[in-house]
Amino acid sequence: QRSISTFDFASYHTLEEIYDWMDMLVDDHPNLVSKIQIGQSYENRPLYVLKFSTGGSNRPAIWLDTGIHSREWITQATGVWTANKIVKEYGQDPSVTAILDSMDIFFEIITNPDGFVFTHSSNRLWRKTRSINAGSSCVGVDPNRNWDAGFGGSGSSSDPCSETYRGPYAHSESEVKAIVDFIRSHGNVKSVISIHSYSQMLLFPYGYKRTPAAHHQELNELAKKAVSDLAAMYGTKYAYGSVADTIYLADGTTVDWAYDNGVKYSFTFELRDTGRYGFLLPSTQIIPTATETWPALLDIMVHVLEHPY
Amino acid sequence: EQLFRGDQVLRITASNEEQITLLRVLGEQAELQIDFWRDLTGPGHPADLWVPFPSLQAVKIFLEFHSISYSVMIEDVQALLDEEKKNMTRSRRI
Repeated sequence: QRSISTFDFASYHTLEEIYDWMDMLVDDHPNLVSKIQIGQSYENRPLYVLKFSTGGSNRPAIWLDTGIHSREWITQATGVWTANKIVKEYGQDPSVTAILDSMDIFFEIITNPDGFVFTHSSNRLWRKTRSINAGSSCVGVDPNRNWDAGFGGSGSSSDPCSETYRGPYAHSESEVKAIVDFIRSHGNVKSVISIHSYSQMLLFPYGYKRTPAAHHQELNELAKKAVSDLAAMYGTKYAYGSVADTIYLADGTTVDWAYDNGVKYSFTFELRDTGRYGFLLPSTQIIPTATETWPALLDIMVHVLEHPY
Repeated sequence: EQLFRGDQVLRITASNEEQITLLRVLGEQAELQIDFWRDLTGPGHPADLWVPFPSLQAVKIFLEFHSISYSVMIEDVQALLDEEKKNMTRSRRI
């Protein structure tokens, strides 16, 4: 007998287990959660998005994604915990309730399923997609260099063997194209929050150029509040700022594409780093990581709700 | 299944731009098959470098020759993966 109550959020899970859990979540909360398939991966796996909605038509929406880099397991695990938290808090927490009473949340927990399966079966440290590159024996494209935002420049590689290979052209990866098509066809997405790990940062546009975004000041203030509220939980210190200022120039990323396509509140998280494990953060860290991330996510979502545009 | 026996992850802190340039050159040596898990950003900021066992000696000699400070963040990547797998199996059983 399947039961959502026995799911262990403090453990890492396979794709099948997570997809099964998504079905259980939908079954248990049919009036709040539904599952949408937005496309297929290169290896023909379904790309599922959980839709949290209390009704209405084409409401303003918040997009969340986790796990575009498959080896960042803490990210997908945080995604599962967070999706469950949204459901638990609706009707309890006034902020979550207010958000969902007037907005929808779309959440893609396994953004790169082929890579994720590969990390479980063959190479735990796989980052990219699994698409075959013509003329090369090296497989995969970095899906966070594949977006049509300064595509092809700094911080990405033209070498298919590189971990930051940008791909042959923008949106060549079906995993990326599916999100692009979804957000464009929706037309009312107000925030995109793309979650990665690890280096404890909350970043916003731009990454492909050093020019400040038009809303730099507002995004910076919001990021400052979010990382402060995150740190209040366990004292985890996050850096924040534009991608270019905080880390390095990186072209073709999710948040830059979103911002350049009219999504003002575009952020990317880099979840916690204990300085001991890198991408191999033990599963004991899942709940603390997800728990401390939640207030920061909520800050952004509440700000989006309170600042319509 | 790819194994990572004896591979290490080094936490490196470059103290100036010259050392960052040297590390970038190191990263471009394809034969070493190293991978910056956490990329170089600026002097004083840590970068994490995964080094396969066969390249460990060359990389450590390079770092020490250029007085680039580093510590071993992960002693044996495979040991950590084995532990992770064990935990997953245990949790599934429960």
